Amino acid sequence: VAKIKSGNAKLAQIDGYLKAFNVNRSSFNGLTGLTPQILIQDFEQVARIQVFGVYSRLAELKRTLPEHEAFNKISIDLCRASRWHVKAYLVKNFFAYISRCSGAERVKQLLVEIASLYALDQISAGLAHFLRNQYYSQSQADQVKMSIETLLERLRPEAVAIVDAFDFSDRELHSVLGRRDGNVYENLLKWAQQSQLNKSDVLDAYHKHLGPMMKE
Amino acid sequence: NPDLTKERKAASFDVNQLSEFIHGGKEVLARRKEILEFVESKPEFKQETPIEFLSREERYEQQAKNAVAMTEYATDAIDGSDFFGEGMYYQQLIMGRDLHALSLHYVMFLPTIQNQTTEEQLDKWLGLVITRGIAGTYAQTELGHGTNLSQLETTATYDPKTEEFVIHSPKVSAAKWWPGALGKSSTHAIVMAQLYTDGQKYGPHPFIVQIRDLEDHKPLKGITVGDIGPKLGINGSDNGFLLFNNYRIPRENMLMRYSKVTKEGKYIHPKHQKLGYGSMVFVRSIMIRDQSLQLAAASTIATRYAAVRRQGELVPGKGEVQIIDYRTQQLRIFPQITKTLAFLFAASEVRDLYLKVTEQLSDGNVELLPELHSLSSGLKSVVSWEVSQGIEQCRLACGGHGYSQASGFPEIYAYAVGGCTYEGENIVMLLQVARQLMKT
Repeated sequence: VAKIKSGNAKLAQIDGYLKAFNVNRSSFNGLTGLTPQILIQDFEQVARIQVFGVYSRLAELKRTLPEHEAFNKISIDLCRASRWHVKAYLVKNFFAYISRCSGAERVKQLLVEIASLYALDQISAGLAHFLRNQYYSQSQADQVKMSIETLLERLRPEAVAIVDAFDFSDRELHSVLGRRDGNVYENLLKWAQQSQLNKSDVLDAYHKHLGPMMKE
Repeated sequence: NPDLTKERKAASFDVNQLSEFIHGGKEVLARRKEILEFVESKPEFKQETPIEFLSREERYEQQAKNAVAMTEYATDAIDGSDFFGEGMYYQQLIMGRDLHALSLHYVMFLPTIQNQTTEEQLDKWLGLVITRGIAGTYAQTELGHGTNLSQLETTATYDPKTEEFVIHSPKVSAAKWWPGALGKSSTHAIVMAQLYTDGQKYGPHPFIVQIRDLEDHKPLKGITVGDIGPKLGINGSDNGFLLFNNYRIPRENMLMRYSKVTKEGKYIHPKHQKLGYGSMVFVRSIMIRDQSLQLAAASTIATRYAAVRRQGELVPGKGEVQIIDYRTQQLRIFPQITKTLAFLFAASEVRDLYLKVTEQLSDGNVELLPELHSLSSGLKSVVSWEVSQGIEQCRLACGGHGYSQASGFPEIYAYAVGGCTYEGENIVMLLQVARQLMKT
């Protein structure tokens, strides 16, 4: 961090965002005009703030405590910083990966919608971090929720086809509820009939315990 | 089911195109189809009673039988160079989420023999492993120690008089605990033990140890071994415990590609301390992929069922509504679909980065390893947690039927949630990432 602050750090690509400058306000403005860069920047900002924040606290504690004690004292925040580091990577990688899709325009568009929903759902779950220091305003927070609703609506008619694209055979999926043909109820009944308890109509346990009780 | 048909007809994109992108190309999809047809054509793999209706012993037996047939047909069914792609898929089709007596043999034992032995050791062991003349596992974790390897208690003390190592469990907390297939199946184990030679301690090192007789399969003298009992999931596997009572093995059974102990007992250090990181990165990229596929399965089940299930008549006389039309249901399920892809694509990227780093490693360049090692630890942690939570959301989205084993969810959840603790407990992993971030 000290090197980053003095501008002398050489970082691998995975950690490169730590070197970027903080931005005061997010430029997120709902789905209209939304680009992957806006979402990536927001995640990197939150991750950077977490990492630098916990680093300062660690440095402060190390003045009075041995390193391992200082590390343990702030380990909850350290884990949080690690999580945001990973989440920032996941969002950035998601958009980078799908940008290589050479399929039809509609498939590319669908993948961007899926990736945007992923990012916005994560923002919604960790909104407090985005609202810190007014990086997100309350109105932007509201737009996150509205954007999620819009994306859910857009994905609704595509959902079954999207999961079909995972290409599970019934053998691999091994689920009566998730059968490809959707014939769930009749097969639930067939499945239940295989239960060991259904091998005879009256079980020994009845003769041994329940029957005598009822006849007492 | 007419509702599912209606949904499929309503989609605005070409499913095959998306599928090709997700799986990495047309050829991969075609191979998946061929492998499925191969498995379904073999009477040995016919599934009579669903595994969830079997007792633990019946499960173990069925899986052992399947494991033998699976490995016998493996070279006909899959491209041997793609063990972690086609191989894992082939295994999933036959074994489901239950694993088997040879699971660690191929995933851990074989790669360790390939990567950590000298030429002479490789000559001695590789043939035996490949022809299944022995069955192996990888015994690292102990009752008293998991992720913190530096504190493992099993000792390997070199005796220059006999040119042997004495493997010993000094107390009960040193018992090896958890390794897959260790309990009843394996004849050999790679054992991680604290190396002592020349009066000095040199930390954990790998040793190949025979634990059962190759004739009658009984445990050898000085060895106590058995199954650790039923677990949350994966009950077709005999995860085991293992204790040593001053058990002697030849010096040549220490895996010596990197560190060495000479006949006289002199310790020779490895050239690069960080070389061991590489394989962990690879195993974790496989894990992330495997975890993503469990969430893919859960979201497939929940989405299809949400299209089939009807509940609540909002407009009298109009019939009940497909539950997928409820916004709350969409919020439960669709983010799980998005996570699946985020994680799957990250797994691909980490695997590719690993291959790049491996190339650099062969020139002794370990520059990128710490960042990649840290990222893969963090991903493993975040992904396994979110996958298990996501599966639970999908289960709940199916109402009461999600609680039945017919849904598949109990098995999927039990299988996936294990990932939060194996290959490094998640919080410990996150703290390792934090250490690297603070250093950066």
